[in-house]
Formats: sequence, structure tokens, C-alpha cells
Amino acid sequence: FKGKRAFQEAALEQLEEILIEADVGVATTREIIDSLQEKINKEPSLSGSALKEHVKDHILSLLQVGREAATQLPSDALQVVLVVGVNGSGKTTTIAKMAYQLKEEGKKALLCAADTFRAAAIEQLEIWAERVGVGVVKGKSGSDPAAVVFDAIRAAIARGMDFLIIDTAGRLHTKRNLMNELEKIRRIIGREVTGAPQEVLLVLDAMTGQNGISQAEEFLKFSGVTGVVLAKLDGTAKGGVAVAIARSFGLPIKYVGVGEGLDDLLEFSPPEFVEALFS
Amino acid sequence: RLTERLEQVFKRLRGYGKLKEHHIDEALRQIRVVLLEADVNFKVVKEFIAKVKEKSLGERVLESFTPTQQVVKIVRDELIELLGGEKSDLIFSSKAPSILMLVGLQGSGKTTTAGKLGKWLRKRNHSPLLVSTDVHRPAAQEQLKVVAEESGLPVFSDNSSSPLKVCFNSVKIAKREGYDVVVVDTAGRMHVNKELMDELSILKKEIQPTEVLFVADAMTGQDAVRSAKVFNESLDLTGIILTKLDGDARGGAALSIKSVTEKPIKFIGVGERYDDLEPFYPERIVSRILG
Ligand SMILES: Nc1nc2c(ncn2[C@@H]2O[C@H](COP(=O)(O)OP(=O)(O)OP(=O)(O)O)[C@@H](O)[C@H]2O)c(=O)[nH]1
Ligand SMILES: Nc1nc2c(ncn2[C@@H]2O[C@H](COP(=O)(O)OP(=O)(O)OP(=O)(O)O)[C@@H](O)[C@H]2O)c(=O)[nH]1
Ligand SMILES: [Mg+2]
Ligand SMILES: [Mg+2]
Repeated sequence: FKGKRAFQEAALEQLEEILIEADVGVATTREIIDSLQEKINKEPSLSGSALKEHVKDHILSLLQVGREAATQLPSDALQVVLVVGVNGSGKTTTIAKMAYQLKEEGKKALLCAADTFRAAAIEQLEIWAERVGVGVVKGKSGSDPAAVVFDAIRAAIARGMDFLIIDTAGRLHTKRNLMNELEKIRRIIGREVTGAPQEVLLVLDAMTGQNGISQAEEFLKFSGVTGVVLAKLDGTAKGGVAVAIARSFGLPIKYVGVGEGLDDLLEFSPPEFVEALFS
Repeated sequence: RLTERLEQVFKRLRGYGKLKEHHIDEALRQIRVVLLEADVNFKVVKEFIAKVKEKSLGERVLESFTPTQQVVKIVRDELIELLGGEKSDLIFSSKAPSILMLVGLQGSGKTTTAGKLGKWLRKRNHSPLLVSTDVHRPAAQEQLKVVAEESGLPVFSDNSSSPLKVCFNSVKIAKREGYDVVVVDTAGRMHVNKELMDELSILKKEIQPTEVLFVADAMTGQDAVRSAKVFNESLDLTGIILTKLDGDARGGAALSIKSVTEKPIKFIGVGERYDDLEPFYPERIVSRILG
């Protein structure tokens, strides 16, 4: 009997290591392992593979959060998608991929180059827009991003667009003035289109550690966030911080980025994600 | 924070009278949590805790009147030693131009750092030339042009589709125009992309840089050891630059990357402007990691 206990302890340690190394984080991992320990106390004969299945189910239930809201009602209003996140996470490239997908679905999309700060940010989005075959509204480099957003909304409505996707400058969530700027952009969107932005996507680099949690917290406060895009999942990082974010804020992962090409954006699949955590 | 956590532990332990060796494990558990929450790699933490345990028992902290201070000092000193060590100046060639190559994952901050490094070099009376070998990312060449313009530096770019050709041409220009350092910006890439990693090692072999600097994002989590290990095995890095430390990422990736590559962290990026580059001081990042 002692052998069984030692074996289970080893199994729990192994599972804990997998979760921590996947960036799930100490707190969320502890919650999962504690609940697993309770199961073991009730059913002392659980096998190693049964324990693993329980962990997978637990994570799946955490990831189910917010997914009921995923079915959007058809609307005649302009659908405004605001894309936010810290520097270099993959926002601009993700927008190109989304525009490509919308075009494939026969939707009319317009892009807004509201990153007026970073070197060649506007040019980067322009090249993508040209490759996809969608229009882009831009302003002068260094101009007020809120003004560009305003112009883009007016243009999208005038041209009868279905979707307007807004690219914003990368910003660290600790920079109050930059977060205020984002809040202002959100206000303007809401003022010009009722109920907009209908989607605010936080693009998160899959290799992000526990800092992802404070990123989600701050962007939720200033721009609002309706979903997470986990970019660069084609590396070796597991993106486990997204589980901690789901648990802390009830934020669903909506898409995953798996490469630098236009078709490298997939709808998030919780079972596939969980399988990959353990591979 | 580590001090508060340890104070609670030792306060509780005081009730047990004479402490046994295993009582130190309670304190070690707290150190482990602090490091994991700071994104230090799981296996790196394991090795680190073993070292701290050995030192703590050796210094008989369980018999000390101030065990918290003693353990915190052991942890801090051990971290500083792991992160510091050899002097981390840039290496130059005796025969100009010296070539500094910037490599790393997508979006880590290489192109921006190229501008920062160029400005840093010019302040120290060097004559740097920026070069972009990124023929893949949309507007990458344009981005480095703007970076160069905004930091008042010369930049070489040609529409040659080969990173190797661009590099050779830039070295020709440097020799002709008297630039003594060429800062080579490369395209971001995944360490698991064999073709792109091979491209980079061929580039290194051909242009023989005196510096191959791995530009890494300070908010990187557990994956930091994996990417750093592959880049190091493939290129034999000469140094690390940790970016975006102007945020609130604890920066445990610094310890992970240092311990798996054993290469010096030479600079940190602390903002988006071209003055936002600082030399790396272990003490500062240790305070961040320990909360
Ligand atoms: N491998 C891989 N690379 C990606 C993915 N998404 C984006 N990238 C790359 O990551 C780098 C940064 O992407 P950007 O789209 O410029 O990121 P950003 O968030 O707009 O950056 P800033 O505007 O500077 O904050 C580029 O080299 C992209 O090609 C992905 O899913 N996989
Ligand atoms: N806050 C902050 N932002 C930084 C720092 N270094 C770079 N950035 C930002 O990070 C984003 C990505 O920087 P880039 O220089 O384009 O990164 P890169 O490694 O060249 O990207 P790829 O070429 O696509 O691999 C940009 O928004 C930069 O302004 C830093 O130290 N602090
Ligand atoms: Mg961008
Ligand atoms: Mg670049």
C-alpha cells in the first residue's frame, strides 16, 4: 500500500512539473493538484493515466469559460474589432490573417493603421493589406491614433464595410499614458458605433510567462477584452498562461497563431490545446 | 515578497524548539514559489534550491537568531553570482570592421535594439553602420531605415534577396567608408525551424562576427531555456540582451537563459527609444526576481 502512495506522489509531482513548465503558473497548478489530491483521497486506487485524465478535464473546464458567448448574433451594424497587446506580441500579423479569413468568407473588411508611433508600422500594415486585397485607413506617422480611428470608422460606414479591424501600437500595460490612450480610442469607437467594439482581442505571445496575467488585467481595465489570441504557438512554448488568464478573468482564447503566413490563424480548440500541454 | 514569506516560516518554526535539517525545507518551498512566480525555469529552480539548501545548512541558519536575513542573503548572493561573473563588455575585432550580429525569436526587439546599440557605440566614439538582413518581414528594411534615421545613424540596405549578399556588401561599404562596427539585424525566427536556424549559422560562419547577441524578451516564461539553448548550441552566442524590462515582468528568464547558456547578459532594453539601452547589473534584476 505504501508503494501505491509513493507512486501517486511521484505522479502528482510529474503532473505539477508539466503544468509549471507549460507556464500554467503556481496558483492555478496548485488548484489543479489540490483538487486531484482530493480525488485520490476519495479513490485511493486511481492510476497514473486516470490522474492525467482528471488534470486534462480540469483544464478543459477552465478553458470552457466565456465560450458560450462565442456565438454572435447577426447584426447589420459595423463590426469593429480592436486589437491590443504589448510590444511585439503579433497584433499586426494577426490582423492580416483575420482580414484574409474574412475575405475568404466573402466579408468586406477594412483595416485601420492606428499605430502611428512605431517605425514603419503603417507601412507594415499597408503591405499586408495589399497582399490580402483589403483597404487600409491611415494617418500621418506621429498623428493622434484616435483621429485615425475616427476617420476609419467613418470610412467603413461610408463604404458599407462589414468589419473594421483596428491595429494599435504595442504598449506595456504599465505605461499609464499609453493605456489612457487606448481607453480614449475605445470611447471614440463606442460613441461612433453603438455597441462597438464588439470584439477586443488581446494578442498574447505564447511564450509569455506569468506577466501575461497582469497584461490581461490591465487591458481588461482600459480597453476591455473579449478574447485572447495566442500567437506564436508554432514554437515550443505551450501558452499555459492562457489557462491562468481563463481562471482569473473568465477570458476565452478565441484564436491561435501558428506561423507568419496569412493562413496561419486557427480557431482555438480546447482539446487540442490540452493535448499539446502534455505532449 | 521573499523576506515576508521567510519571516512567516521562521516565526512558525520557532515554536518547535530545536530544529532538524528537514525544517529548512519549509523555507526552501517559499523560495521555490517566489522563483517560479518570477518565471525562473522549473529545473533551474530545482538546482538553485539544492545549492541554497547546502549553503543554508552549512551556515547553520536554523541555529541563527536572524535566519530570515541570513537565508535572504544566501539567496541574493547565489543569484548575483549566477547572473554576474565575467565582465560583459562588447568584443571588437582588431581588424575593422567588427561585426555584431543580433539574433532571436520573432518580436523580441532586435530591430529596435540595433538602433539602440548603434547609438551606444557612437557615444563611445565608434562609427557604426546598421544593416538589415531581414528579407522576410513586411517593411523590415524600411523599419531599420526609420530606426537609423531617428537615431542619427547610417544604414545599409540593398534589395538583394540574400542575407549573405547584404552582409558582404555592407562589410565592403564599411571598409570603404571607414565604419568600424557593423550591426547586423536578422529576421526573427523559431528555434525549431531548422532551415532558418541553418541559414543563421551559415551567415555567422561566413561573416565571422565578434558578437552574436541573443535578444530575448524579459517576459518570457518557462520556454526561455528551450529557445536560448538551441540558439546557443547552433551559434555559440557571445552575449544576451534582455528587452522590455521597463514593464513589470519579474525577469526570471534572465536566470534561466544565463544558466542554460552560461553566456553573459550584456545589456537590457528599458524602452522604445534609442537611448533606452543600459548595461546589465545583476543586483537590479535580482531585486526584481525576488519581488
Ligand atoms: N512564428 C510565428 N511568428 C509570428 C506569429 N505572429 C506574429 N509573428 C511574428 O512576430 C513578429 C512580430 O509580429 P507583429 O505582428 O509585428 O507584432 P506586433 O504586436 O504588431 O508588434 P508591435 O506593433 O511592434 O507591438 C513578426 O516577425 C511576425 O511575423 C505566429 O503566430 N507565429
Ligand atoms: N517597451 C519596450 N518596447 C520595446 C523594447 N525593445 C523593443 N520594443 C518594442 O517591441 C516591439 C518589437 O520590436 P522589434 O524591434 O520590431 O522586434 P524584432 O525582434 O526586430 O521583431 P522581428 O524582426 O519581427 O523578429 C516594438 O514595438 C518595439 O518598439 C524595450 O526595451 N521596451
Ligand atoms: Mg504592430
Ligand atoms: Mg526586426
